[in-house]
Amino acid sequence: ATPVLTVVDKPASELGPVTLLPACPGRVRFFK
Amino acid sequence: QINVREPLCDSPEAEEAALLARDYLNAQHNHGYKYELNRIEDIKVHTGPTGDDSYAIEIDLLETNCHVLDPTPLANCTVRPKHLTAVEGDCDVVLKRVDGVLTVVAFKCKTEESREDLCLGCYTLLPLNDTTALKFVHDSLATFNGINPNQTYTILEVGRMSSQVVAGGPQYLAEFIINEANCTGDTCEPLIDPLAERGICTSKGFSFQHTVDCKMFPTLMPIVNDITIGAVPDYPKAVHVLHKHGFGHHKLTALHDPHLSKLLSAESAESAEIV
Repeated sequence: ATPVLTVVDKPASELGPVTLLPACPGRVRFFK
Repeated sequence: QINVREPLCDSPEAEEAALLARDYLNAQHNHGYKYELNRIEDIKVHTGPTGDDSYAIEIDLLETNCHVLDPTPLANCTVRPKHLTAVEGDCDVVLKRVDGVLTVVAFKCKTEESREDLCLGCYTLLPLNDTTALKFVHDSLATFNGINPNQTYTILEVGRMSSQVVAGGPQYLAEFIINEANCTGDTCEPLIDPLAERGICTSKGFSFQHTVDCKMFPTLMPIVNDITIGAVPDYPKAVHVLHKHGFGHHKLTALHDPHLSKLLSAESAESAEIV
């Protein structure tokens, strides 16, 4: 098979921080 | 083989389990106040070989101002603000979904009062056996009975007592549940009847000078648990009727694991209340 090459404009490290939402705990409805 | 999933704590699936657990815990409670969901701390879903889901959820609950005998829907109850000494419940609940129906299997709760916000001049929650505060409650009841000459009420339960240090000494803020009484001369008997009037009173001030505001519950709820009845000699018209209960603030029922399923760890053994 012929390998497929993907051209990436910018490496991931240059895209800035990626914010991942934590699964838990959930939102505070009243106060902490 | 058991598969374990960890859905988002704010997912609809987690909210469904948490709200069902909250309603179940409130229904278990026959004294004190209703609790509202504050936060889902953690959730794990175990899927067994038969395809049934078992939920292990940890939730944080906050005390509202609605007594459990108050028929006001929980959605209309107000969570007590932190500065009035918030009481919170941390509960581990196990639920099972069988044929699409989710039910509570077991729970373990511990109740705590928030102490981090204590400040000078703030109200401090008192134990429910504080004699001076109890005298204040009885004086408040006597005041309420005095302004309602056609009807006499007894104390069914003291909900909360707190004090605040002011210039004239400790000022009290108390909440108590009243029950219609049947009086003959100086002897009063509480009407243990679904038709008996009940309500919640808030009193504030000192034993010699205070304000009392009572809100009667609009609908009727039967009493389902045993009560202790004993006359209080100093208060001939105030028969003291209290649910069997410890002297700390009202707590959520601590543990319920009917099948001894070992679904809940015993890492923090809680002292169970007599309910």
